[in-house]
Amino acid sequence: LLELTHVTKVYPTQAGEYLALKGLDFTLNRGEMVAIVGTSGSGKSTLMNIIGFLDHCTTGSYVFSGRDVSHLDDEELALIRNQKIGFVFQSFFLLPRLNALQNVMLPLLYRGIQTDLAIKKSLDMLQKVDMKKFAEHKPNQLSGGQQQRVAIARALVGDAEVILADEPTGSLDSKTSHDVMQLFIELNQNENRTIVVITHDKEVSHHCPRVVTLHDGKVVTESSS
Amino acid sequence: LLELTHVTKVYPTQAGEYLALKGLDFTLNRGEMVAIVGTSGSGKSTLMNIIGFLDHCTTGSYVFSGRDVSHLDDEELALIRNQKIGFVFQSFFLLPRLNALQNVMLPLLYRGIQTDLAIKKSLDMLQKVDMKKFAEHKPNQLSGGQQQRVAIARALVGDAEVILADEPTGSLDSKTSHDVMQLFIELNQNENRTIVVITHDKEVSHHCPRVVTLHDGKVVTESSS
Ligand SMILES: Nc1ncnc2c1ncn2[C@@H]1O[C@H](COP(=O)(O)OP(=O)(O)OP(=O)(O)O)[C@@H](O)[C@H]1O
Ligand SMILES: Nc1ncnc2c1ncn2[C@@H]1O[C@H](COP(=O)(O)OP(=O)(O)OP(=O)(O)O)[C@@H](O)[C@H]1O
Ligand SMILES: [Mg+2]
Ligand SMILES: [Mg+2]
Repeated sequence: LLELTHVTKVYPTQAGEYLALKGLDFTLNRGEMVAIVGTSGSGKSTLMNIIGFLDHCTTGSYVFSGRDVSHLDDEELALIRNQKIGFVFQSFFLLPRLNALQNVMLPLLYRGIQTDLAIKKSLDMLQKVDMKKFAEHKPNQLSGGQQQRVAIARALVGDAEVILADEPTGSLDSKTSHDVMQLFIELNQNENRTIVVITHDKEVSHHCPRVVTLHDGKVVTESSS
Repeated sequence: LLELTHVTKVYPTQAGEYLALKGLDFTLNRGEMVAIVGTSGSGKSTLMNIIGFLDHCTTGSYVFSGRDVSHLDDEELALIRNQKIGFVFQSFFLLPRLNALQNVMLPLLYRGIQTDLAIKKSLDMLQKVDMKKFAEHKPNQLSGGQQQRVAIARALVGDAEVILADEPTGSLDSKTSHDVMQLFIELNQNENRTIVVITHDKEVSHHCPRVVTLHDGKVVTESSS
């Protein structure tokens, strides 16, 4: 489905250039469920931002569905991202002036789905993350774990082919984490959706058939559990 | 050191009033290290905001160091908070235009500490969370776990009597989490600082001599490990 080859990522900072990814190779097949693990600062979110068309690699190539996407402009990136990717961000990024239901509906409205169908699909997904009763709360009226679950619902509601989840259980207790993982597994097995999860939680990585470990900007090990 | 008695907390929302704490009792003695656990939405952050003088209880009483603090105005709350409390927030709240070092120094400057001493203390604390080499990075130039560690350093740098940490390891891998817990244990045992940690991580709660469980706005169990 996608292949990153010898990817580097340099961030400019006032102290000079920072090399966050140092020649990384990563392949993902359709229908896989993969966990990405590694120490804080090892490059996991940076890798996921490149996979999810939120950022460019500095050098190296990225081929998605047979198409070279290494040098798309921002408009092309936005287009492919909205169609193909459901993203759960490490810091949620819910829109503060919209309530939970409106936040979840937004990607559907962008794809031209009718409002009443969008509402129905969004309420169903909120129910799956046990947040339906908080549909009218704004983000600042929700706990940390509740915001995280709304962000998860938003990433899943649109039938995106590839779900990228950056620490989706970081703010969740173990029972709620378990429920979220069951939902991911169900989408992976019943709908063949491709899922990549960055996680520090062994409970989560245990459920993933493939675990990729990053260290210092490179892939260091891969294992199949 | 502090005692909350029959505390309730009501949040007004457009859908009506939401009762987040339902008559909660909680006592904390000086020098204790306590973990607060419970499901997402059970009221942990709400409880910690009241303990940390960021919010008022709706009914009930709060006595801190023998003084009734249940009805202080915002200025009095800010004064006692700045002197007594070091807070690690669930969503960090680092100031985006300041770099890591400046963010950590801020509470010291508020207490009138000399700039060069503030710099030294801040660099020492950043070193303890393994973030000294990122001192000049702004928050948006740091990974999630790096931002969390800067927020921890800021809470610890000022010799606050009471450290309140809301999910301080949520974004950290297990080795880094372990290092942060060792730091908390060291401050608790060597400096007799009182520490309350909200956590979903069993590794963290195992290190706390006392574990309080919240469910649906009340304390349901307490245990000593
Ligand atoms: N400002 C607010 N307005 C309305 N409801 C709120 C507000 N803040 C919190 N709540 C509600 O109060 C309840 C408790 O929230 P709190 O943040 O204390 O939970 P928590 O135990 O910290 O959860 P988590 O583990 O998910 O962080 C939640 O159900 C939440 O929706
Ligand atoms: N915009 C930026 N400018 C400069 N450096 C950056 C920027 N974003 C990330 N970095 C650096 O790149 C490295 C990798 O960051 P990344 O966010 O990918 O880490 P991570 O593996 O997701 O960590 P965590 O587990 O803490 O979330 C970090 O050392 C970070 O300081
Ligand atoms: Mg990250
Ligand atoms: Mg919370």
